[in-house]
Amino acid sequence: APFIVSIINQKGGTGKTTTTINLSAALAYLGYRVLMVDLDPQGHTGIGIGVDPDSFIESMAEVMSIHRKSMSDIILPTYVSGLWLAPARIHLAHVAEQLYSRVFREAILHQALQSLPYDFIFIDCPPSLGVLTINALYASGFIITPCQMSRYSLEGLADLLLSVEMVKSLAPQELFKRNIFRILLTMFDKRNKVTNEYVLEEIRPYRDLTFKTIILRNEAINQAQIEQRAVFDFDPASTGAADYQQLAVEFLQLYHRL
Amino acid sequence: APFIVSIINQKGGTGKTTTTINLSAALAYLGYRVLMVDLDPQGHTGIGIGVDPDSFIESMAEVMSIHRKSMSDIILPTYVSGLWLAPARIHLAHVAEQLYSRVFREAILHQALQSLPYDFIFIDCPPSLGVLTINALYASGFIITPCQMSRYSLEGLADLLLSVEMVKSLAPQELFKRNIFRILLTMFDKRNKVTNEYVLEEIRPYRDLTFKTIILRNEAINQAQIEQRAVFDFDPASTGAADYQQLAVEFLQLYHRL
Ligand SMILES: Nc1ncnc2c1ncn2[C@@H]1O[C@H](COP(=O)(O)OP(=O)(O)OP(=O)(O)O)[C@@H](O)[C@H]1O
Ligand SMILES: Nc1ncnc2c1ncn2[C@@H]1O[C@H](COP(=O)(O)OP(=O)(O)OP(=O)(O)O)[C@@H](O)[C@H]1O
Ligand SMILES: [Mg+2]
Ligand SMILES: [Mg+2]
Repeated sequence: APFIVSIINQKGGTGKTTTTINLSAALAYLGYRVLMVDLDPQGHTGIGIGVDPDSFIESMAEVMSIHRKSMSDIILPTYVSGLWLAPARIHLAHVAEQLYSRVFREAILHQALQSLPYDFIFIDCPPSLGVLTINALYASGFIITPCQMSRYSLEGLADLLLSVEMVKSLAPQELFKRNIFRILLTMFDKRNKVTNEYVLEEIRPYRDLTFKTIILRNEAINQAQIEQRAVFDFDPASTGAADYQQLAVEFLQLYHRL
Repeated sequence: APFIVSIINQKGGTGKTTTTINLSAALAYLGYRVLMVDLDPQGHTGIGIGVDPDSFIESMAEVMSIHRKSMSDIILPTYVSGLWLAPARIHLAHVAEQLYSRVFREAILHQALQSLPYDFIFIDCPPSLGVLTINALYASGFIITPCQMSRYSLEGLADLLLSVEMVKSLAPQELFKRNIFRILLTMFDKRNKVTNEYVLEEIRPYRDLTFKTIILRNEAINQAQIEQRAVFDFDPASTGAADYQQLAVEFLQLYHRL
């Protein structure tokens, strides 16, 4: 069965989509079969990996709605061999509104992801703790929370951990009972000593839940998105490529110890 | 009647809260009476301006819910003279879920903001185009969309303009019929020539709808948030303070021409 990872932070703009794409691509380049699931109606995972929004009609909206389309109906290949995408469309936002009144609405995604032929599934979540993100929490065995170096990014951590605990008590996966949760520091700028000191002090209580790998601020990461490529393909020599490569290695070390 | 401005971008992390606080504070320091309305359940507007989350129980959740509390019941002063806050709590997210099934759900905020004793009301919106943001659109005469220098920030503009048009056709305010919409470029880094060229080219069609003022990336803005102060009070000599001061002047020029 696939190992399911959700990339979640209700704070906007912390690097969820950037991490989903670059960590997934790094694992695909290491030979794993990886599926990205875009659960954000903005549809940025598809844009960032170069899947043309006009090349698909059905998306996660049809899987999460009463149509209950199967995942295999909507999954598309990407330009990276071994990396696939289940895309999102803006229409997913309307489907989410309708989910609020359905029973077992938390478990819809979990059921849809059963026995898919991938080693890893990475779910890119929208910036909220609504029904789409709760579905991701319920379906996952591992949560990665990208956190940029700022006060607002920290404020939401306590709310997020509460939501993780709440869903954990309902969740199906034995794996989830082990509650694997990791914070990933992103857009780190070594020059900002005062800010860095503050943030590193604030997350000291979560030290054991934080990846050792830190993703530095690196314009190549931003430019890669403009070119709709993973950072490895845009500029293999960039610090962004090195940092996400290192993250993939640390992630695999953690996974293989389970 | 107050002039109501919404700060909206469904893309996360583009500088909505940063702009709400610093533009509002700049206008208060120029002698206007300004109210900030936090419509984001994350409650970051209050955190950024130093209003202690334990100092209030009722918030915008009670105004938007069936309790229909009046705004004057929940408005709090801030440390800036002439600047007030209608705070948000995480509970607002649950209230929003319940709004989806109510009639005239778009007009709840518009009704609540009638004849309040302020010159300007700035509404800080969450990173989505859901029912809270639609309420803000419906209540506003002016929309400011902060946009950082990246591909994802641009992608959402077309969706946003569609939503603005849709709500405009329903909206009450004569003022809104004039559809005042402005893009604000934020976190601009002069060194990133390739990225800047791409973004400036992409927004060329919106040139007449873009503020001349550009907010440069400036760590003092981030540090001011850590200290829970407007940037003018944290470091009056910073480029962040100068940029937001200039934005306030350009905003007032636009407003007085109406
Ligand atoms: N390490 C980095 N260095 C430089 N820029 C970065 C880095 N990581 C992310 N960015 C930029 O920051 C912006 C936010 O990243 P991204 O869109 O991935 O965040 P997100 O959490 O997915 O946002 P949302 O909450 O809207 O889904 C992007 O424009 C991206 O280019
Ligand atoms: N001009 C700037 N220079 C440096 N940092 C900035 C600037 N503007 C905003 N930031 C930083 O970028 C981050 C995102 O800003 P902010 O939280 O205001 O965005 P937002 O659009 O309100 O996010 P959300 O979508 O979560 O509501 C903040 O941590 C802030 O410190
Ligand atoms: Mg994203
Ligand atoms: Mg905000």
